[in-house]
Formats: sequence, C-alpha cells, structure tokens
Amino acid sequence: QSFKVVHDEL
Amino acid sequence: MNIFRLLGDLSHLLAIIILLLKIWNSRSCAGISGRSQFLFAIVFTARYLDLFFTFISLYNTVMKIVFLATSYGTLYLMYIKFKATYDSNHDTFRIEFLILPAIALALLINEEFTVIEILWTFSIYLESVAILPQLFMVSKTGEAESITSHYLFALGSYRALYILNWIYRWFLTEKLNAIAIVAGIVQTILYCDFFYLYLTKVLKGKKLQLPA
Repeated sequence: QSFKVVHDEL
Repeated sequence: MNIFRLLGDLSHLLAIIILLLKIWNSRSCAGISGRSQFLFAIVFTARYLDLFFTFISLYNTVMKIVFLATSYGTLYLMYIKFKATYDSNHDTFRIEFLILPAIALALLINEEFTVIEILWTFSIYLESVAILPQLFMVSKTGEAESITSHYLFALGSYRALYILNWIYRWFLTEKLNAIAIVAGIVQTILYCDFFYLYLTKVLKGKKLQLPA
C-alpha cells in the first residue's frame, strides 16, 4: 500500500 | 506542533489581520498588490482542499478556514469594495510568469503523482514567489506605508519561523518534506533585503524606501 503523504503543517 | 511552528502560524495570521485592518480602517488598498493577494488565495485554495476529507486537528482545520476566509475577504475588499483605491498602475508584475513555472515544476518534482499532492506541491512552489508582485510594487512606488512594512515583516517572519520548526523537527528525527523546506528557504531569502531595510529603517521611525 502506498503510504498516503499527509501534510500536517499549514 | 512546536513553538516555532505555532509562532510562525500566529505571525502569518497577524500579517493577514494587519492587512485586513489597514484596508478596512483606511478604506484604501493603496500600496497593496492585489496580484500578490490573488496568488495567496490560489495558494490556500490549492493547499487546503484536504480540508474536507483529512482531519489533522481542530487547530489545523480552524486555521485553514480562517486563512481561506481572510484571503478571499481581502480580495473582496481590494477588487470590489475599495476598488477605486486599488493602484493598478503600479501593480503590474506578470503573475503568469509565476503560476506557469509553479505548475510545471509541481508536475515534475513532487512526492506523489496524485491530484491532491500535485496541487499541494503547486501551492508550495507558488507561495515561495507569491510576494514578488508586492515587493515589485513597493520598489516601483519607491516607498511603503509603515503599516504595509509591518505586514511584510510578519509575513516574511512566518516562513522564517517555519525553517526553525523544520530544524527542530529534524532534531526530533520526524519526517520532513524537502520540497516545503527548499521552497520555504527561497521564500524567506526573497524577504532578506526587505528585512534589512525594515530593521535598519522602519524600526527607527523612518519611512521604508526601497531603491527603485
């Protein structure tokens, strides 16, 4: 599974 | 979350509020580049699409909504309500030379070739140069009101504080995004000559004069 890139910064 | 990123976000919010208050109280957007504000609205729109299906935290969601609302609110004030005071003669930077390369670069250099990630990457690249029309306008008019220079100082400081946040997260061996870091450094470098003038002139009560 390709780990979804999550952007936690604004 | 760390203190650098929190201060960075608050500095960003402060900049946007300073600008809104300046336009609202003086009922004028003289000296402000509508083109830069237009680019910022594109940046937030392209970056915060995940607002509707990715929940990070209440803070994250609230700030995204505030940034979107205030950036469109600023556009409304500049292009509709106080349109008569918009100085279009000096706000002439060709923003297509910023948007098109940002799109091309986002298609070439990104973390993941998906729509949402390409849009996020586009917003990162565009944000790094979005202030150029404003800096160009200040250099063309040769000066800026002190309130405008406070706005620019707060706006420039936000991404500089984000660089400290990335250094801090690097020490914590947290996952970092090289694209955001490189673009953030470029963005902050663009403010350097302004920072110098702000710290040496504006804080001494002189007017900000950019060499034309």
